[in-house]
Amino acid sequence: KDILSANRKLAEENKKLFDEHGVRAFDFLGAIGSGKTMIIERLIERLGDKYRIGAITGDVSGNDDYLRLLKYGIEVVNVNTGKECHLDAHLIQHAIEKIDLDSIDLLFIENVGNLVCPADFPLGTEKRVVVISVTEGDDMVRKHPVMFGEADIVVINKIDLAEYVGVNPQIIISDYEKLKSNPMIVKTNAMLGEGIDELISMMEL
Amino acid sequence: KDILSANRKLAEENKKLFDEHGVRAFDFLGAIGSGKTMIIERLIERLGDKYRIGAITGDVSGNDDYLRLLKYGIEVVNVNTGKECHLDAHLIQHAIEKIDLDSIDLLFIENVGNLVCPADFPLGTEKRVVVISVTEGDDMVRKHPVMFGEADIVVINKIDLAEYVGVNPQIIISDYEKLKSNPMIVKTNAMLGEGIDELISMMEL
Ligand SMILES: Nc1nc2c(ncn2[C@@H]2O[C@H](COP(=O)(O)OP(=O)(O)OP(=O)(O)O)[C@@H](O)[C@H]2O)c(=O)[nH]1
Ligand SMILES: Nc1nc2c(ncn2[C@@H]2O[C@H](COP(=O)(O)OP(=O)(O)OP(=O)(O)O)[C@@H](O)[C@H]2O)c(=O)[nH]1
Ligand SMILES: [Mg+2]
Ligand SMILES: [Mg+2]
Repeated sequence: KDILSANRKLAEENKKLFDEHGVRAFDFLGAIGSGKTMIIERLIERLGDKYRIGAITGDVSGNDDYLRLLKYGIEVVNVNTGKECHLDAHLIQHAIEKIDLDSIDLLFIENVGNLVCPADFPLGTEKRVVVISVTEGDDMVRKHPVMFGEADIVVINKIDLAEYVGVNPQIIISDYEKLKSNPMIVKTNAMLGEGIDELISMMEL
Repeated sequence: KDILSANRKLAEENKKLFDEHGVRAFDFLGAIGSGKTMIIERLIERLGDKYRIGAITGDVSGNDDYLRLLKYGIEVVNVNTGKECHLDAHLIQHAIEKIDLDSIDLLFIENVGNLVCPADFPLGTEKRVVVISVTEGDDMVRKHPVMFGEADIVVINKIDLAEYVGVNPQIIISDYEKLKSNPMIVKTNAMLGEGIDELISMMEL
């Protein structure tokens, strides 16, 4: 399809731009409500002294996530995708025009909540971090092989709720290990910040 | 767009077919892991003596939900959408060819987990039931105005977990009441079957 190859080209251009300005960019994907914003909040709290951080929040509509991240005093750009259920490299190319890339070291991009379409649209980031929640069930990886095949790191969030939904996180981990030879997967409770240090070391920050 | 008007035409044809065979069809939508299958399981348990029930399970890939519903001894058809993150009227038209519509009274269709794209693709059902989970946060309605504008009934599921995610269900309810003049909204715990009788009466079953 032309759309996907055009997107890949723009993603390469974004990547070059990040590299030229020494910006390390990360794409946070995952289902609606999995905890993407909260994970990013915890990362900003832990890394804000060490790095200058910027963010892009992607949502179909509204600015809830944008306002949440703005509270941390970092540079944030909000992108509303309207009908599209994913961010693409073109939208990111325009969003980064609004950010002074020389003034940041890290860029956290929160993608639209969806485990399907975003898999086909790389943005030009260093790593793709897929955040799932145990409350979504233990069949996430089996149902979305493309998304998990494209992931660099998988975060199993809301680990504190596993017993209440009858989910064994080990099932998710072994499904993912079947897909990837060298899997990077971490369990977190973003509410209390548990597992965040382990995530930071997987992101090599 | 041609795709959406073509879909509406096919949805009308599906609706006519349901009416001719006296089948009442319901489309269950919602984010990934919100509890759609579990809600349908509870409905089958409560209504299985009163009605002859069939089901269609839509997923990007895999047959987890199909196997879960098959256990109830009802007729089930599985539809894998591949790259598409929604069911459409065309896929349903083919799926119902595999079901003897004269042998069922109710048809439960579980849509692909996604709060964006399915909103634009009516299937020809009597009602669209949108299932959200409190674990997804309290901003669901604000972020997805099109989906909730199209909903006939909204189910706020996993109500037992609200305190653990710091979510007040009342915020979701008042956001929805701002969108709809005559809102039908119900709180459930599908794990224990709480709120299911209220949902059944909203579905007029
Ligand atoms: N108990 C618990 N709740 C969590 C955790 N992480 C997030 N939450 C809650 O889950 C809900 C959703 O979190 P968000 O950070 O908004 O999730 P999101 O993925 O950014 O959501 P969208 O942007 O709407 O797709 C909120 O009510 C959070 O308080 C966790 O680890 N444990
Ligand atoms: N505590 C609690 N857990 C629930 C409730 N409803 C569903 N669950 C759990 O939530 C997880 C997801 O439920 P499913 O019924 O598979 O959700 P779904 O919407 O069909 O998921 P997909 O088809 O994958 O999009 C499972 O682990 C269920 O046990 C509830 O009311 N309370
Ligand atoms: Mg968010
Ligand atoms: Mg399901």
